[in-house]
Amino acid sequence: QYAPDEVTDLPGMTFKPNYRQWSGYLKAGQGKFLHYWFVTSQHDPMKDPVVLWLNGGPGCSSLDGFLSENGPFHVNNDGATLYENVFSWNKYANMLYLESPAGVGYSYSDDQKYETDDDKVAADNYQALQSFFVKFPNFTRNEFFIFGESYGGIYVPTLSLRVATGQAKINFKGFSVGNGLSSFALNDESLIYFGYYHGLFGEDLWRDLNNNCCNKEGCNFYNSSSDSCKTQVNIAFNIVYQSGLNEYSLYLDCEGRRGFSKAYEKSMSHLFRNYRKTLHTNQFSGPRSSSVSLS
Amino acid sequence: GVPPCINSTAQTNWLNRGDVRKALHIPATLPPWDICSDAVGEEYHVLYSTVKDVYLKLLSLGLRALVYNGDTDMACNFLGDQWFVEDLGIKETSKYKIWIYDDQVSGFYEQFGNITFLTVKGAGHMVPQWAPGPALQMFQTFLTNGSY
Repeated sequence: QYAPDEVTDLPGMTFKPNYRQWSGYLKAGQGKFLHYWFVTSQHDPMKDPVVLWLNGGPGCSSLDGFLSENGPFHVNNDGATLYENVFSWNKYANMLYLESPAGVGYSYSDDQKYETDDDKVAADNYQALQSFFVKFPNFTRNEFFIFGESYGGIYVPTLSLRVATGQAKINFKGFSVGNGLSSFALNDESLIYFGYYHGLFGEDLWRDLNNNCCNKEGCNFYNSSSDSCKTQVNIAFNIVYQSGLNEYSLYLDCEGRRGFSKAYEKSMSHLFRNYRKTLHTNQFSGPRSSSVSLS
Repeated sequence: GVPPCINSTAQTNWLNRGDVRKALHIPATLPPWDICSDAVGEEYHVLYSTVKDVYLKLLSLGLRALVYNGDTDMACNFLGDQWFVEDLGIKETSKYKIWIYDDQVSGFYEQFGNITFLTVKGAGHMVPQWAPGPALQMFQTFLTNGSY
């Protein structure tokens, strides 16, 4: 274990953890340093697998995964104290959280240039992973898995292929993606059906979508050349994304609706990229006004 | 930038405390932590419109895979990922069926050789956050190559 990175005391932690943790930096590409946070298993660290967790974006931090999703502790609403997560994934695995690519969270690049792409991210993550096993050689024999979420649908398989076919000695066994982006076309195409069959679109819109985007061979809601189809799909996407629904969880309230940054929308521009350009500029005003009348 | 409808205020405040940064060995010269990076998001180049070919290579190497979806998410909805897995062209080895957590139906799954598609009923985009118990059981089952 790399002693200088060990975290021995954390502000706001009122309980004594039954695992060890390290936080520091892994070297990625030239001048790039990725922040990692590694927590050992609460069960049997030397035998349990090592699992890498990656959040998505692109450009969002895996510390959200740690502190809100599957990490051993989360932050109370006071922003000062911590509480234990009894469903932490380190009950069964050694968990490695990596802020990637450089520029995300506390990761950085010496030249502060943060332009990157899918392949460069995979290459940097692979290098960081090798750097991790240099710092923690005792874990090289453990089974290794890669997990990710959202745009991790791209990060995870591209990194997995490098791990599976690369020279580094890693006991790689498998990978998993949660609510991942695996295909732009299928993600867009399926959302129209999801929205209709969850009661988000009325019969008029459903009829217009079918009339303008479908023929005998099927429907194309993803990249139709028909302007009238694009208009109907825009209306549908506005209902999903602009009407006040929580796009991440249909039946939960939307928190902080007024506070979110438009920059995030740019970072999520991989979603519905054929339509995003017109999503905010078309004249459709249905969802907001209709939501008022419906309520 | 903060994702729409997500409240990350508490963790942002905690991570930006000076004593927390020091405990985590974060250099004092670095800017404050934020959940998403505008600089990265705005200059990011997407190269893959689908990862189908990558999956096929990985599965041919004998690796184990799990694609899971909280079924109330609309950013990456479960139906799109179900279609993606089915479209890999791998023969189904286990029919679509329920899985159980704490004596309740927690979702559905189907298997195609070494890849499993699984839904988590009622959960959104962040499955471990909104269905922590079922998520942990799913996680352990996958790691141990057990039965869902």
